[in-house]
Amino acid sequence: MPEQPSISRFFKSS
Amino acid sequence: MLEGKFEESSLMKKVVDAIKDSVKLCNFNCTEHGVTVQAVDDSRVLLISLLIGEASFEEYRCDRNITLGIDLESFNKIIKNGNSSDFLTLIAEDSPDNVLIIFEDKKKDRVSEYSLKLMDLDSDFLQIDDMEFDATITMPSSEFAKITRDLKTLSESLQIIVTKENVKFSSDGDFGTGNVVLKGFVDMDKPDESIKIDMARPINLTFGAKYIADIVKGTSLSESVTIKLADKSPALFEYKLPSGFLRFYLAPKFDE
Repeated sequence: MPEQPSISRFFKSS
Repeated sequence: MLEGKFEESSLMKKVVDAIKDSVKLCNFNCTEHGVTVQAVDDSRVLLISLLIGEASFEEYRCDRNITLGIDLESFNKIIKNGNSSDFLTLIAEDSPDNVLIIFEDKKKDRVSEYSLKLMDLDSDFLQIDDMEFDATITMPSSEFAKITRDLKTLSESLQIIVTKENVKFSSDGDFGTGNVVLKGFVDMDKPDESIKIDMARPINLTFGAKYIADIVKGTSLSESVTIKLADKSPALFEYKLPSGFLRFYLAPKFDE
C-alpha cells in the first residue's frame, strides 16, 4: 500500500 | 503599527475559507511588502504558503514587522459577519494582543468593529527552495475541482499522468475505475478556460484524494489553477491572487 510521506521530509526547518 | 484596508472583504473571506479546514492556528506575518502565512496541516502532509501582496490592499501601512497569531476558526466567525462588498480594515499595534477587524458598508454609513484576541504561536518556518518540475498544467480551477471531486467517489487515491499531448486524472477503486483525459487547448475569447500542458518529462504520480479535496477549497480565489509536478517531490498547486498567491504543497504517495 503506497504510503503518504509527511511534507517536513522535503522542506527543512529554517 | 499595521493598517491594511481591502476594497472588499471578499478576498479575506475566500482566503480563510480556503485554509481554515486544513490548519487551525497560524501566524499572519505582516511586513511592508504584505502579509504571508506558512502553515502545515494537522496531519503534517499539506504545506500551505499564502502571500497577500501589498497591492491587494486599497491602503496598506506596516512600519514594523508584526506577527498576528490567529485561530482561524475564531477569525472565520468574525469575517463571516461582514458583507463581501464591505471595506475590510485590519489594524494592529506593534507586538499586539489583538487585531481590530473593521467592516464599512459602502452605501449606508454603517461601521462594524470587532477585536480578535491573538495567540502566541511558535513559528517553525520551512524553507521552500525553488524546485525543478517535470510537468506544469494550467487549467480552469473549477474544472480541476470537479474532476477531483468526481474521481474521489471511486477511490481515496488520485493518479495524475502527464504525457506529451495530454494529462490523465485516474482513480481505481473497489467498485470501479474512472479516467478523465484533457488535452491542451487555447480558448481565445476566455483565456482562463484554456488548458496548458508543459511537459519536460512524462510523469505519473499518485496523491491522497482527501488532501486534494482540501486544496480545491482555494478554487474561489482564482479562475485558474497551476499544478506543477516532479517525481518523488511535493507537487505545487497554486491559485494566483490579484497580488500574491495561495500555494499548497503535497507530496505524492509512493511505495517505500
